[in-house]
Amino acid sequence: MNLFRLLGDLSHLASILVLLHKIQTSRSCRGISFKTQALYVAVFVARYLDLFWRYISLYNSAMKVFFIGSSCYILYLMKYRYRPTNDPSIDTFRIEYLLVPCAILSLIFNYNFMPTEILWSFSIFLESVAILPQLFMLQRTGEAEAITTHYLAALGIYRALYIPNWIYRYFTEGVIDPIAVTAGIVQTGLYLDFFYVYFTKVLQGQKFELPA
Amino acid sequence: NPADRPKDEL
Repeated sequence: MNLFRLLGDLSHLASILVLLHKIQTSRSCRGISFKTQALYVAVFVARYLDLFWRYISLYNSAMKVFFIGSSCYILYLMKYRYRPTNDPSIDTFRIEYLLVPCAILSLIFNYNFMPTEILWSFSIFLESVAILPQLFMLQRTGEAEAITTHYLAALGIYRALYIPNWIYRYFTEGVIDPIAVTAGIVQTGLYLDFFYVYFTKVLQGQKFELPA
Repeated sequence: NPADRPKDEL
């Protein structure tokens, strides 16, 4: 464990707590893409089921349980408790355009052609693009509540911090994971436009608004 | 071994 990865994980943890806080305090999931949240459940379940046969550390297991549990809970909140505040008519991204290519890529690029490793690859590829329905929704509505942008910023910073972690690990441990690194760079890249508006507007106290 | 990816990352 190094500082970049620890801060990345904490940023990921924080993003989910911010999202839960937003939903609970406003009693609304307005502005949140159900499709993106459902994709995260698929990502976490596909990747973290190794919880049952591979023990790394208490930290590792606790985080995996938290990510699976919290993402399922968020889906429950959106689908049941705050269902009237969820507007599917603006959440129109076609997720089959993400699922099918990720499934194909995971069959081609994996570290071992076995179900668990293919699922791992699939989760890495899917995570890298899972934010697209959310960003697409943001693009459509053109604006977002500040708290929603804090959630997205924390989520983007998480994977961005994994990049220096991989560079650090390459030089200190000699390990390199080309699948995770490639997908991680793509994932971070998808946030660049968002980061630009977030850092130049929201953090200066202005409203998050995209140019028309 | 191609399966030697670091398995401690989340």
